[in-house]
Amino acid sequence: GALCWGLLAVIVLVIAYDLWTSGYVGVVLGIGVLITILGPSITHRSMDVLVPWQVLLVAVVALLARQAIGWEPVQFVGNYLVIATIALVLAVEIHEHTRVEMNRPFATVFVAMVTMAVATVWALGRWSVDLVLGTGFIPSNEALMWELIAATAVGLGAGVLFDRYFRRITPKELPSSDSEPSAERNRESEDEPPADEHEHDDPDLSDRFGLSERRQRQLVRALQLGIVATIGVGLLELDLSIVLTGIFSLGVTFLPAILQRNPRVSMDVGLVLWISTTVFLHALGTAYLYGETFWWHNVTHTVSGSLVAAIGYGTFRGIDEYTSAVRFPSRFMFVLIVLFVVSVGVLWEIMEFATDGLMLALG
Amino acid sequence: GLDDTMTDMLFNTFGAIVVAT
Repeated sequence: GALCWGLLAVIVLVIAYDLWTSGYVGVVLGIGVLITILGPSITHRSMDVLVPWQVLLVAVVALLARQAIGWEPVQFVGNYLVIATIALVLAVEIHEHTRVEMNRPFATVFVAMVTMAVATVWALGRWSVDLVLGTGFIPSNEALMWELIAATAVGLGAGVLFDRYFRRITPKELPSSDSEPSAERNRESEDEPPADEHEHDDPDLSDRFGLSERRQRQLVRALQLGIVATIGVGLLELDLSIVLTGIFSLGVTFLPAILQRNPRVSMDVGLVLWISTTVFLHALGTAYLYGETFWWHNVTHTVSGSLVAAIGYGTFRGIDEYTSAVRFPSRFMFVLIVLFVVSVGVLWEIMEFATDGLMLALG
Repeated sequence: GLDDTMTDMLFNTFGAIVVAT
């Protein structure tokens, strides 16, 4: 406890120094740490509601390192290490004080997703200011991409580090397996109707489109033909990327049919239509529209963002259903879906950047 | 370029919020 309060005092000094020297990023990060660490002790009016001092030490070392060393990679890593620490403390507090329940592996994922999402929001904020006020907070795409790569690496690394640390110090206190649902959870689950009771009232996705299943299947076929046409365009123009995108997209649209060979998988035709639409729009973009318009990739990213959100929802819903130590109420599910899509978006941009770099390197 | 990366991220997030809602 004493060490923890000592480290908090160091953070206050860092904030004061940063205020004095106009290092506002340090101020924001420091205040973020103070609020997340002190929030529970203030609401519980108790000085000993704290996190282990080792966790706080990570934040202090990161704050001091980014303060002392001006080299950009150290700045990035320091910033996002502080964010990852805040995310970890948030995960523990959400687990302790709300109806949300997480286990250790999920907390690890949560730390990584929050770090990547913060990097995205931070970048979007600076980019908007650059656009509106003509400032130059983000010097280039390359600088931004290295920052995102640093954020992702630090988020994942910190998640794993914290996981190992908590495994060592609290083998029993934190729920680590799905074997023991907590008493609170059992109590709450009695108050709520079982999940599938109301599920049957919900219409299937295919019902929501207002089209007959047969018409939806025809639409899927039409979209597949459209993708074949884009492959034709790619062949005519001898453009390998169009052809490959087309083949890949066509493969994705056939994935549901392949999965359905397995009698245990039944796939909603509405979902098949949704997937096919997404890859069709992307194939169309690669074949023609990405190059000719400035706005087509906005459409495709919205639509594919929606598809990734659906994948995220399915994943978290599955974890929630089948892992009893984990529990996501619907409002938290909203947060998780957005975090999931944003972090997948970061991975996507990194992948594009890496592919571009590789292609340049290979000539 | 930078604007592409940023608008991609912006519209990913937009799609996510729509579906999450």
